[in-house]
Amino acid sequence: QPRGLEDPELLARETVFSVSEIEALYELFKRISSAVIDDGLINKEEFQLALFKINKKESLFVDRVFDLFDTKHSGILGFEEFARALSVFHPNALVDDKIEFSFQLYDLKQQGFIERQEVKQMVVTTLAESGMNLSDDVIENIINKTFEQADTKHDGKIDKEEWKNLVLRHPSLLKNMTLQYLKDITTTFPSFVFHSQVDD
Amino acid sequence: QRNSGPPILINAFQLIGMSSCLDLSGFFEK
Repeated sequence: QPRGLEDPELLARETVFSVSEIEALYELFKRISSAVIDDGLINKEEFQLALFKINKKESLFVDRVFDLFDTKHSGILGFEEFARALSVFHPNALVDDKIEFSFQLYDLKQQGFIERQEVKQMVVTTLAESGMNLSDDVIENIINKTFEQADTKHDGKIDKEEWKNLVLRHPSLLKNMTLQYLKDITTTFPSFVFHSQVDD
Repeated sequence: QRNSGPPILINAFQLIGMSSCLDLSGFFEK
C-alpha cells in the first residue's frame, strides 16, 4: 500500500536532506511514480524511464541499481527507499557511503568482492550500450591495467578494502555517485510548500 | 619490432561509470 510522505522529519534526520528538501523530493517522487501507473510507488519501468532514459527492455545496471534502492526487496520502491538511496548521491553525502554503494553496485553477484569476470561483463555492457566498438584484446588490456592498480593482494578479485583504496587514489571513479543538482531540489520543486506538513 | 599500441589511459571502472550513472537532470532543467 502506498503510504506517501509519513514522517519527513525522521527521514531528514536519517539522510543528508533537510525537511524542506525531503518534501520537495517527494514532489519529484510523485512525478516519477505516476509516469506509468499512478499508484504512489515506483516500479522498475518508471525507474528506468526516469533515471536512465533508456527504453531497452533489459539493462544490467538498471536492475542492479534498482535492487540497491529496493532495500525491502518488494520489487517496487516506496518514497522512503527512494529518499534514502538518493541521499547517497547528494553532494554532501559521506564519501564512505558513496564508496559502499558503488562497491555493492559493481559486486554483481553479491559475493563480497568484485571479480574479473564481473568487470568484463560490465565493460562489455557499457560498450554495447554506448555503441563503442573495442576489440577483445583492448578490453582485456584495460581490465589487466585496472587489476594491476586495484588488486593489491594479487588474488584476482577486488575486495572492499582494495576498492576503497582505489577510489581514494582515483576519486574520479566516484563521479557517477554524485548528482550535483540534488542541491537544487527545493528551488526545482517549490510546490512542496503547499503540501508541507511542518511549520517553518 | 613489436608495436604494443598506445598506452591504456582509461580505468575499467571509469568506463563502467558511464553506464551505471543515474540521470535525473531532465527533471531539474529550468
